[in-house]
Amino acid sequence: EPPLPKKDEL
Amino acid sequence: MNIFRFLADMSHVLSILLLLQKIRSSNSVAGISFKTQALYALVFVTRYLDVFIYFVSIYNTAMKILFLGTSFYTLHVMYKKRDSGTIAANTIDTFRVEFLLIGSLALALIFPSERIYSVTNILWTFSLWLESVAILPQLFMLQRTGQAESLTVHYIFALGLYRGFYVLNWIYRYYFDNWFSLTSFVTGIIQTALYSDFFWVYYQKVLKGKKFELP
Repeated sequence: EPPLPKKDEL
Repeated sequence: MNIFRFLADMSHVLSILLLLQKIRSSNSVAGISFKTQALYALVFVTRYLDVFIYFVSIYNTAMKILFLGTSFYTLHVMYKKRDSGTIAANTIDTFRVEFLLIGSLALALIFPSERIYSVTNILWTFSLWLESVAILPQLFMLQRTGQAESLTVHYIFALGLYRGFYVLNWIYRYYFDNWFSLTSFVTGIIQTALYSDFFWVYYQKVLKGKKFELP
C-alpha cells in the first residue's frame, strides 16, 4: 500500500 | 496554522456547541436532520482514521477526538429524544442519502486525492466529497418546514462559515505555504456554495432581527 501523504488539516 | 484555518475550526466547534445547546434548551430535536448528523459521523470516521497512523500535533489529535466524540454524542442524544420532535422525524427527514453515499464513493474511487490508491486515502477523499453534500438533508428539511428556531439557524450558519473560512485558508496556503489540495479546494467550494442561499436568507432575516422564515 503506497504511503499516505500527511494531512495536517481537519 | 493561519488565522483563516483557526477561525474555520472555531466556527466548526461553535456550530456543534450551538446544536447541542439547541437540543438542550428546547429539549427537542425538532428541525434537526438525523441523516445529516449521521453523515457527519461517517465523515469523521472515514477521515480521521489517520489519527492511528501518524501524529501531526496535540491540537490536531485533540480536535479529531472532539469531532468524533461530539458527532456520536449528538447521534446518541438525538436518538434518545427522537419522540420529542413535534413532527415525527421520519415523515420529514426524507432526503435520499443513498445517492450522496454512492456518488461520494464513486468520485473517491475515480479521483482519489494525489492519485494514491490506498484504502485510507480513498476513504479520506470519500469523506471530503461526503462532507461537501452532507448538509443537504438538513437544508431539505428546512425548506419543507419553512421556518426554524434561531439556535438551529445559527448552527447552520456557523457550519457554513466553517468551510468558507477553509476556502480562504487554502487560497492563503497556495500563495504563502506553497501547498494545495485540489480535492479539498473543489469540495470546499461546493460545500460553501450549497450554503449560499441560506447565507442570504440569514443576512436578510436573522441579522435584521426578524424571525427566520423562508420566502
